[in-house]
Amino acid sequence: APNPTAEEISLGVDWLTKFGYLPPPDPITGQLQTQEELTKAITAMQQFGGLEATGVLDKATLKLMKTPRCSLPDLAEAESRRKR
Amino acid sequence: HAQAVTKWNKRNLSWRVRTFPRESHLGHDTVRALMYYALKVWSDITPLNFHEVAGNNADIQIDFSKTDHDDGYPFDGPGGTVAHAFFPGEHHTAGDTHFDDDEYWTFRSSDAHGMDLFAVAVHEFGHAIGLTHISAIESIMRPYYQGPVGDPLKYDLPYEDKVRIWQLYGVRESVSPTAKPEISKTDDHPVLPDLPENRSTVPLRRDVPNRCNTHFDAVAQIRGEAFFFKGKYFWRLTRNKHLVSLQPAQIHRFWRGLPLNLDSVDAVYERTHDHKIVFFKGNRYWVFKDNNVEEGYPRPISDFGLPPGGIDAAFSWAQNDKTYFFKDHLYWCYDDHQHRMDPGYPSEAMLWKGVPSRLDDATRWSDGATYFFKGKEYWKVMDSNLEAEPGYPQSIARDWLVCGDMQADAPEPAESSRTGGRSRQGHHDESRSESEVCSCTS
Repeated sequence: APNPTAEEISLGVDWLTKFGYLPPPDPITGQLQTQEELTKAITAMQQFGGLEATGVLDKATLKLMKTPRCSLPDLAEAESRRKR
Repeated sequence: HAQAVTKWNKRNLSWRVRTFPRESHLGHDTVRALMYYALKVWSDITPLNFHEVAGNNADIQIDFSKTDHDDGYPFDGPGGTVAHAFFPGEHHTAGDTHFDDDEYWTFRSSDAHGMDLFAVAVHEFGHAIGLTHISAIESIMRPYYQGPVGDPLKYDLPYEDKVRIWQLYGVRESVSPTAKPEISKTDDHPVLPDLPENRSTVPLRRDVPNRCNTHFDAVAQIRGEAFFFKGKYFWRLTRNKHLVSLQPAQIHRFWRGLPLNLDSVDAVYERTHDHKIVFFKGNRYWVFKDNNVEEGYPRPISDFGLPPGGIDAAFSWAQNDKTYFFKDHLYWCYDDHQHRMDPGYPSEAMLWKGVPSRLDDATRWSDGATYFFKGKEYWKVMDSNLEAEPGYPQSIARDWLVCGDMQADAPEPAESSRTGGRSRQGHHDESRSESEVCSCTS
C-alpha cells in the first residue's frame, strides 16, 4: 500500500487526538507524540472500528476516518492513557 | 470497551427541540415526532420517562447548530462530525443534544447522501442517558454513521445496547416477564407523516378544490406546459392545452423540497435564461432545477429588491426578457440576467391597459401572448401591443380546464363547505374522475 502523505498523517493525528486515541500535544513542552505512540493509537482506532490492526494509516483506516460520525471521543482520556 | 460513569438519578426527564434544521424538507412536527420516537426506544425498555416541554429548562435541550456553536465541539460542515450529546450530570449542558445543521437530514429516505435523523437521534440519546461509544459492529452506539435503521415505529434496539442500558437503569417493569402489558393509547404518540414513497397509502384527498369554480393562487408556463396552482394542488396542461388529468396532483409530491406545511403558493414563473422554476410564498422564494429544490433555499424575496409582504403575480415577458412582479396596485420590472431591479420601480401605472390590479398571476403562453388571471377570469394581451384583446375577460374554467358553462358559472362555495368534498350543487361528482396523474420530468 502506498505510504500515507504528510497531509494524511497530520489529518490522521488530528483525528486520533479529537476522538480520544491520542492525548493532545503537551501545551507546556510542545512535545509531539512519538512514532510509537502514534502506532499504538492507530492500532487502537483500528481495533475499535473493526478494521485489521496494522498500526499504519492504510486506505481502509483513512476511509473510516472520513466516515460521518458522532463528535464524542471513543475513549475517555483516562481510558486512552491506560490503554497506552 | 468503556462503560459510562454517569447516569441520571431521576427517572422523569424533560426534552425540547429548541431549534430546527433551517434548510431541511423535514417539517417541525416531523422532527419533533422523530425525537419522540428516538427517546421512546430507550424509555420502552428502562424505567426512564421522557416528556416534551416548552421553555429553556428541558433536561435534554435539542438544537440544530452549525460549525462553532460555543460548546467546545464545533461541527465541520457536511459529513465529518454530524451530532453529539452531553452525558448526564449536574452541568447545565448535561443531556443536551446537538445535530449539525449542515447535514442533509432525512427520514424514510433512500438518499445515500442524506443522514437518517432517527438513527442518529437514537445514538445521541444513548449518550444523553449515559452510554459511551463501543466497537461492536451492530451496536447503535458505534461512533460511525451506519445508515438508516428502518422504520421508527418498528425499530428494535440491538441486544448489546439493551444489556448496557439495563446495567445503568435496570429493566422497565413492562419489559420484565412478570409485568402486565403496558397499554399506551395510540393517540398519545405524535403522528409520523405517511410514507412518501408509497402513494397507495395516501388517504383519499377530501380537500381537493374544484377546478371549475375556484380562483387560482398561481399560473405558470413551465417547459411549455401550463400549471394552475390551487392550495396544495395543481393541474397541468400539455403544450397543446390538453388537461393532463381532471384530478389534480399534490404540489409536494411533484415539486420536491417545498416545506410540507406550505399550504399554498403566491406565484410561480420559469426563468428564461436557465429554465429554473421560481416559487414565491410570503417573504420567501425557492428555486427549482427541474422538480427538485436547489440547495440554500428558501431565501428572502429582498434578493429581488422586493419589499416584505409577498407578491401576487410574476411572469417573464418574452418581449424584453424581463421579469414582472405584481402586488396590489404596484408592479416591478426585474432583470434576471443582471440580477437587479430596473430603476423607477415599483410603478403604479399599469403597463398593460385593460388588465386589472390585484392579479392572481400572469404567464406567457406558446401563442406568443401574455395571459393575466384574476378570480375565475383571464385577460389576453398580444405581444405586439400593450392592451387586452377585445372580448376579454373570459372564463378560465371553460377555456383552460375543461369545464362546462354550468360548472364554470356555479358560484364558488366557501372553502369550508368544500372540505366535505362536495359542492352545494353536487357537481363535483361529475367533474371528478378517478384517473390518476402520471408525472414525468422530461
